[in-house]
Amino acid sequence: MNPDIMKERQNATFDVEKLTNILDGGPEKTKRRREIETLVFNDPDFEEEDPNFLSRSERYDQAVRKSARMILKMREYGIGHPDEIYFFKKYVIKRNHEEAMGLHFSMFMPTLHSQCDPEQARKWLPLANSFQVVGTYAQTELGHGTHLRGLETTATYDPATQEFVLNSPTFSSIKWWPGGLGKTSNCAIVIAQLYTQGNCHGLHAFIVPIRDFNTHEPLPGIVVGDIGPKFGYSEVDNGFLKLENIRIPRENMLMKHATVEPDGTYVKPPSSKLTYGTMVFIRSLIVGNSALFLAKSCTIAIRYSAVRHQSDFRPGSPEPQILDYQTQQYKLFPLLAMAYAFAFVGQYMNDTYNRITGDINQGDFTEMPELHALSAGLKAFTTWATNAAIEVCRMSCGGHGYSCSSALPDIYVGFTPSCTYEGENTVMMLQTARYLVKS
Amino acid sequence: YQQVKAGKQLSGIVSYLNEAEHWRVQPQPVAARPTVVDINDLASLVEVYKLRAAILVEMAAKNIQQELQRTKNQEDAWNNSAIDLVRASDAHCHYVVVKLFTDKLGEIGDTAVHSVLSTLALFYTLHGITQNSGDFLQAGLLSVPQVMLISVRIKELLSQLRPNAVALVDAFDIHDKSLNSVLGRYDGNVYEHLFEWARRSPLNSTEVHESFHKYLKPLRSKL
Repeated sequence: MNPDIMKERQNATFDVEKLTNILDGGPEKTKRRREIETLVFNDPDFEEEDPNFLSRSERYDQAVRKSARMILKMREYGIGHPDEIYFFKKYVIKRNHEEAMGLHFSMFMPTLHSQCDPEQARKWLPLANSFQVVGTYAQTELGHGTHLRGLETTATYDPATQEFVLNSPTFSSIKWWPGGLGKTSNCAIVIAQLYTQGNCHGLHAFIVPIRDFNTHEPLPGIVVGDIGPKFGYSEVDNGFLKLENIRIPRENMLMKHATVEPDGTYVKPPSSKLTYGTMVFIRSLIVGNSALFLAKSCTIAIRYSAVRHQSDFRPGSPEPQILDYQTQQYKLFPLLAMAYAFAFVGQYMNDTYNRITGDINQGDFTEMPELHALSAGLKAFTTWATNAAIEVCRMSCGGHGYSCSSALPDIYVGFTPSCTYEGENTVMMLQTARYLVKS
Repeated sequence: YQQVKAGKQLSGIVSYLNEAEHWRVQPQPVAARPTVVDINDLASLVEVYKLRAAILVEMAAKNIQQELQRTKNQEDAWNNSAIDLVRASDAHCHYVVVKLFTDKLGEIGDTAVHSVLSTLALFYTLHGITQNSGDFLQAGLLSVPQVMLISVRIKELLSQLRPNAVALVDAFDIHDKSLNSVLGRYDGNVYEHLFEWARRSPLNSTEVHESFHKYLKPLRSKL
């Protein structure tokens, strides 16, 4: 081990393991997390080429290979608890944007679970669990995003055939950006404006097959593909989906809450706050993710600053560690403190979400509006701060921070989308402001 | 804010808007407002963040009212106050983060860990004040001498944190394979591994890249 970094560890005034346990939520969780970590990192099947040395197609290929293998291994190892699945995926996938089937797990499956009626669940969940169906979640459009009510895709009910006709009426309505849509998925949950009996009932979710389940060829009326190279996310086939008046059976509209009768009669859901829960859950994950990316960046910059020497305080004396310069400390220590702050905020939001979800299951929605509003602001606050902080960490590593060997460029391009997806940050801040002013 | 103005008692994280309403009703000019703040006491500092948030929420709400009277249009009034609204939300979130960090300390039993995390929490809180000192000064929550004192205190805290910096990142317990960073290696052996990493670059798969024969050599022969 490098002598400088060894000396740093000898100077510590506290037991690192105890702090790790606090961050994990207890010694048992640390122990189990490390077991899963060892399981993955010692498994030759998960060996991989350094993505920095691969072309985009090779990176996507490696991501699909790892995702497919991960699914089999999770069953082989009996990884079933949500926390354990999260850790297992984190270690296999490493960079969570690297997951070819990411939205199948994080959006498609949870939506089926939360919005299928019992009959739909019996049909679709086995298909999704066995990966006969690989799904994604198509909400964002070419010309519309955070302001959901602006979405243009339509789903018009035809009582004669008891089918919905789904259509992308304009170029700006083409579904755009969903991960896994371009090449990987054969099915998509499409969010569209529902029309029955000439009336618009707003946005609803529809299960839309997009590729033949055997040949994987796009189905008639479906125009689907990759949206092209991006700043990062090379592993992900963010895709587009144009629907040309395709027809799906009435049973493909998710009907746990709102329903459409065979004759086209629309039955309203009991409360519009039902979708709040998913949004709050996703936002608490994003806050936790901010803490993780910030922790990674600080780990790299602070360890390197302990190893790297530069210039000299006193003429003739050896070059000091960069970490001894006050300016370097003033760049990095606020970010280190922020990483801990955000880690604890992520824990709080997760605990609060689980508590309130319990209340909702008893029909008590009272706390949800506040958590929904607060989580929007916290998502924006933490991602904005982390996005800027990663760049400070990168520049604090001097020239080598610009090399992909530092991992900081990849960490930045992998994180920065979270300032936009799941609600553009300025809009999120204004959503919290609306609640504050109304309060 | 509108419910507070209507005299309603709030619950949850926004209940501070009630307290602020009470705090502001004191018949005192802003300048004379008590700004007794112990810059080393997290509870006292969290209180200052709370009042900052409350005051900025109030400013945003009042700005909407003024715009409403001017434009007679709710959407225009909202849009013309958007900068203040985002600033109020930001302050609200900052208060929540500082409060949660402080609350977490109460759950930590180990003395040494509690000490280093308390230093981090204090540092994060004071640093946030210096980064947004205008808000705190404008609202009369802190005086100029206090802000200068805080800057001095921050430098002391940098030195206090210095010995634990590497241990604090080690505690994140991020495996080298997850980090995938030569610079961030746990063993700190950066230079040898940076050299080894570079040699694996695809561009090094041949000693002479084909472009030499395709372009450079022909170029030379023509010059």
